[in-house]
Amino acid sequence: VIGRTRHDEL
Amino acid sequence: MNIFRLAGDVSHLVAIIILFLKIWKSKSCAGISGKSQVLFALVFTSRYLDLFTVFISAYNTIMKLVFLVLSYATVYLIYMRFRGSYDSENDSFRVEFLLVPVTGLAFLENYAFTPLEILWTFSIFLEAVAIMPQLFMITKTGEAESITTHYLFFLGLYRALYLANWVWRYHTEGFFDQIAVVSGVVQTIFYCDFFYLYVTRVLRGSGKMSLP
Repeated sequence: VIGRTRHDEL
Repeated sequence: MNIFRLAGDVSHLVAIIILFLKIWKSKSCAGISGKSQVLFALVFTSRYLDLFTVFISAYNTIMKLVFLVLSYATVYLIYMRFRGSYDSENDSFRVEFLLVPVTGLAFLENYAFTPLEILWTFSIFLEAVAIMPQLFMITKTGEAESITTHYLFFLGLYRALYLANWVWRYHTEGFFDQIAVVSGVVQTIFYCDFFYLYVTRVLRGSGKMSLP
């Protein structure tokens, strides 16, 4: 999932 | 999490702590662009709104909170506590020239037309250019204290390490975030000229970095 993967970065 | 990502985060944290301690210990923010620091506080605020919506990990949450607190504390030191030492005369970059295009681009190019996604995109684009008032100030005054250059070095290194992280993630997970990668490349390019001066003047010489 785009959002979930992305939000793990700071 | 891979080694590049972890090193990038540590580098980012080191940069922010160096700047905060420099101002705190010397009780002066001479040579520091308050405008760049306000922009970075805005970057963290608009990006980390997801603290309220998703939980990733304790590491993720703690780092976000630390970045937020330190960025606002730095802005407080510059504009309130040590405002007497703030060089507003030379911090004359027009931030609307950054904010207007960045806001427009965030509305045009994003993953979903929702408030949180637009704000996240805005933060990514803004971060790429947020250092410009600081670089402008150094160009204008023609010099920077070495501790300020160490701050800029770690701040630039952080995004360069994230580029390595994205190459790694692309090959191991097939992960590719176009908005972050393109902005990250642009952001790193802004530091290249500075990296060159840092290595040739600060590391090989001593004391201040002065421009020709």
